[in-house]
Formats: sequence, C-alpha cells, structure tokens
Amino acid sequence: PQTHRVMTLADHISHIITRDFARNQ
Amino acid sequence: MHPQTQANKSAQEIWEDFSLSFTPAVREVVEFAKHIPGFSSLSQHDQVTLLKAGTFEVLMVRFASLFNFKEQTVTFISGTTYSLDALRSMGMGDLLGGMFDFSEKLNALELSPEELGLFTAVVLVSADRSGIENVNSVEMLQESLIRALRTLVSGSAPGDASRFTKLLLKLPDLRTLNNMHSEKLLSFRVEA
Repeated sequence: PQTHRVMTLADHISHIITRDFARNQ
Repeated sequence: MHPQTQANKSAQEIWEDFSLSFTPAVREVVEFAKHIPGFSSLSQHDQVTLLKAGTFEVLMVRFASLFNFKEQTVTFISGTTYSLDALRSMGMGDLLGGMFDFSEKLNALELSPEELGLFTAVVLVSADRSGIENVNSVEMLQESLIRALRTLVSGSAPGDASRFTKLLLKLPDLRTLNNMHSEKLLSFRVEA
C-alpha cells in the first residue's frame, strides 16, 4: 500500500537544510 | 520540446513530480550558499536561519529558467514539460502563476550568469532576519554583496542606471511570493 506524506513547502525546505547541516557536523 | 499533457497522470502524481523537484534543488541552494564568500564564516545558527528563510526565494530565481513564455509551459526537473493551462486546471495555478510572472520580469532584465549568481547570493543574505544572532555580520555581508552586484551590473550596462534598481526591486517581489506560497502543501508518496 502507498500512503502520502503531506508537508508545506517551507517545512520541506527546512527539513532538508537541517538534515544537510547535521550530516556535515 | 512540445508540452506532453500527461493525460494518464493524475493531478496527485503531477504534484508529486513537482514536489520531488524541490529536494535536489534545495540541496543545491545549500551548496551554493557555502560558496558565497563570507557566508561560511557566519555562525552555523545564522547560516541555517538564513537558508531556511531564504531558500524558497532563491528557488524562485533558479526556477525562472524552467518557464517557456512563448510556449506557456514549465519543465520540471524530471524533464517532463507541462502546459501552464493544464497545471492551472489542476489547481496549481496560484503558485506557478506567481512564479511565471516573476520569471518573466526577471528574464526581461537579461542577466548574465555572473549577475544572476551574485543576485542569488544577495537574495539569500537578504532573507528575513528574525532569529539571526549576529545581525551586524549578516548586514556587512549583504552590503558587500550588493556593492559587488552594483559594480557588476553597472559595468555591463553603463548607460542603463535603472537596471540595478529594477534588479533590487525584485527582492520585495520575492518576499511576496514567499509569504503567499511557502505554506503551499507538497505531497510525497511514501512506500508503507
């Protein structure tokens, strides 16, 4: 089964930035 | 490239195609920011704050090249081209319409790659400052970037003093797009 994750554009951008900076710690 | 109106693709699938376009694009903005002279010497907190506040606006500048005004189409990063009418009929008109209008005005300035790059840096460092710890260092960085942009733009079109002003007037346009659309919902298929 497929589900959908819905998030705002702003949250999506924020999530990627946080993850990118965390990865480069 | 002729517009392939994906009759078989549902609005949902097209919206997922559009949503997926953002992930690599955001990573590119983070990479770009790290190459702005002086950006990496800001505190990590301030770098993250500026990126979170300004990335949507930077994407509006970068996505400007995806729009074909003659054909009235937009090509997503997946390479699929959609006619703007088709996307409007699926309720995506407001965001894409706003991006389309902004792109048309930006493209009318016919910026060189260097001017576009420096303008993009100015957009990022001009982001909403709420939450910034060291406002002075961000302002100093912004001033140096704007000075460099002014030199570059006036250098390439000495007779046209208004070109630089028109370029700076894009910043409030971007802020409006941001306030109107960054709360737009994206949808991602998740394999359960």
